[in-house]
Amino acid sequence: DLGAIGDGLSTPPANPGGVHDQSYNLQMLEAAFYKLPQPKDSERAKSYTPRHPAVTPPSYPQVQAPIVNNPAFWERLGADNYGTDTLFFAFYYQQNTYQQFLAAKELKKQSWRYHRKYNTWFQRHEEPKVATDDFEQGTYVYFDFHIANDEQHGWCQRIKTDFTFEYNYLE
Amino acid sequence: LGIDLTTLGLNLNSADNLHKTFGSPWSDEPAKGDPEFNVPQCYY
Amino acid sequence: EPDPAGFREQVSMLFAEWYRICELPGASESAYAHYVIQLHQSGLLKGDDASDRFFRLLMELSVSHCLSSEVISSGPSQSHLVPLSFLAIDIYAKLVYSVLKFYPVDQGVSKLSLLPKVLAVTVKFIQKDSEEKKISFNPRPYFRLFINWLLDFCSLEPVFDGANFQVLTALANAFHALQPLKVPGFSFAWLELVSHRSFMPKLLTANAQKGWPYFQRLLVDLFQFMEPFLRNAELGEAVHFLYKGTLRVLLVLLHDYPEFLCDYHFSFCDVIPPSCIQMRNIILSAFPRNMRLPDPSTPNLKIDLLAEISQSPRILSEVDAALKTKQIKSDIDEYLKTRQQGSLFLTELKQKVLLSPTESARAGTRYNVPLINSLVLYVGMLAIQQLQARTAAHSQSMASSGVSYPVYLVGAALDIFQSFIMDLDTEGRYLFLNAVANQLRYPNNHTHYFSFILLYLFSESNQEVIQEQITRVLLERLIVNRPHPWGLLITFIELIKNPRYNFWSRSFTRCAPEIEKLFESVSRSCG
Repeated sequence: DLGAIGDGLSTPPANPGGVHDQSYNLQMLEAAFYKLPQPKDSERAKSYTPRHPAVTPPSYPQVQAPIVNNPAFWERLGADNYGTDTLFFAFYYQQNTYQQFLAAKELKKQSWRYHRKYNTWFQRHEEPKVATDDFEQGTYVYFDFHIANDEQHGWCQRIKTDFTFEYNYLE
Repeated sequence: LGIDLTTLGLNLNSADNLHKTFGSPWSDEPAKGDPEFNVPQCYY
Repeated sequence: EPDPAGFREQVSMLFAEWYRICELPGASESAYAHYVIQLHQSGLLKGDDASDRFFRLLMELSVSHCLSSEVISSGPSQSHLVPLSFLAIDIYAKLVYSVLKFYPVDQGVSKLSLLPKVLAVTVKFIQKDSEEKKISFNPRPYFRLFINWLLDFCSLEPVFDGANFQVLTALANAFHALQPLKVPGFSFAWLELVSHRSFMPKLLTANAQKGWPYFQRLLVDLFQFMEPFLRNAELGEAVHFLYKGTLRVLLVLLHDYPEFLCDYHFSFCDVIPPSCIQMRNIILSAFPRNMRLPDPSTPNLKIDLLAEISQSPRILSEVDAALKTKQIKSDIDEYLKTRQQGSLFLTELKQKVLLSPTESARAGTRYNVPLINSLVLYVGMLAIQQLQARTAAHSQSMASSGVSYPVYLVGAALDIFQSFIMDLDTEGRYLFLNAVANQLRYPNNHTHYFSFILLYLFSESNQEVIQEQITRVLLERLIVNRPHPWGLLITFIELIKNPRYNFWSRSFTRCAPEIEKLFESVSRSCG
């Protein structure tokens, strides 16, 4: 009774009944055995469209190095305490990419938590003074990526006391 | 007596789903290319 | 009918223009959208004959471009193959994707309405090509085309959100139409496509399992194709390769989607030859992920105390389909209810499970295996329902009367099973016992019931030939490589451990030294 599912497509091929005899099937299967899909047949050329294309010298790499898709690369950045900036860079400048996904994963491993309202990562500087089911309150380190107007202090980590992190903004 | 299925390159004890890295029925190489991932809208 | 004059040239020019747009560095989506709008205004995207021709010609151009770049080496090592150029295929695939993506919706027509039509053209094209080319048919261009679409269509592009299920089912229908029985030369490409990580997991998880019937149909398509080859254990290289690939896919399903295998086990057993024991064991070993199975070899395991043994397993297959086709369902219902015309009904039943000579030549057996399978499970299920309804009332009285079997071993169902085991010939008995053993799975009331049925038939038949055959059916499922279904293990352990069955006193357990050794090693592995 599955025929009811838009079965118009399974109209039989030229020969009646659409089914061949067993020896024909085996012959075709064996022929196909020498034309197996190759692993490369499933790989598409990596198309890389930069967000804001600019003309660069041809000697510069024009596409992303494969390593940026290797989770181990990001794990190493996460483990290296100077790597955190790179994680933040990938997070804020590689939106909607696998790199952003991996960077966020590493930041979480380092106990950073993303605040959806402020679009900012927070890390507990100490145990929260207050913690309920809905929020926690205390002193946090946060990553300030705002570089706006003449304010030169962005792109660094800052400390915020008496901050309330409401869980409904936790990503 | 069949095949020792542990030789087919699939880790049946894995805590993760196998389909994420299942490359092809014909080889036990894990899938190449970007694995499936989702980034939440609030990251955009 | 031949294409209208000049149509081919027009399509070639349009394709060339599309290629130029795609190749432009920094090609923008707006350029794609503009091109699609133009196509639409030229009337080529109406979903009528003209658009069928249009897509068929585009396909012809891209496939011929791809194949013209091919050099084939002779023999199995494929390293001499010059890689095919998929440039034209990729461009065509991108065009179809862009047509669906930028199709002007304000016409009141859904964005995806063209998808089934394009897929229909694609399916017919492949079927025709394979019929004409025969052994020189090359599946790889078509494999590449579908891979493009799987990666594009099934991507989470917002434009397709919510429409994903429609895309998945359209692709599932296309794959069903391209199934190995219809296009054998496409079999390897087909299995890789239907098991692709951008298709199978999505179909199995989208829309609250509504995709399951589609994927079940695809697996049945595959098993039906392989069934005649798998009947005799000698597999040629190509069939063995396909078989191994199928095992890999089944292992992914066993690990990630065990419930799917559980709920459709009956349909799958219908199309797997009885001799294909390991593959069938993979399906019968599946159990719901939230279930914890006690180790069958635990000494003094109290199966009766397991909560699950009173729960019915979920069965999505249509168990009584074969009974309906044979128009004996109502007779079965009647007999189970009233038990009238006992022996006459049973004699007729044994005739009805036989195939006609022509059918049996094709099926490789004298018996209608799906009918036997359906009969056994259907009768068992009704028996369990009937008896569970009455169990509470009876179980006390029966226990006090000293009968050691649970109440549900009496009744019309048992008549049918006993007539099969006593009166059918060896082949018939084997197929009947197989149908019973196929229900020995994870803890549930089917496993519990059929386990008792098997043990009851063993002890009551008092014919060694039958007891030996019951043992063979269990044993052949245990000596193959793992996995082994839980219900199978506990049934065999009960058989060899419970003195009630006098298992070790049967002469067949000692008929040859290696048989003795075999029993010892299997019983040892069962703890």
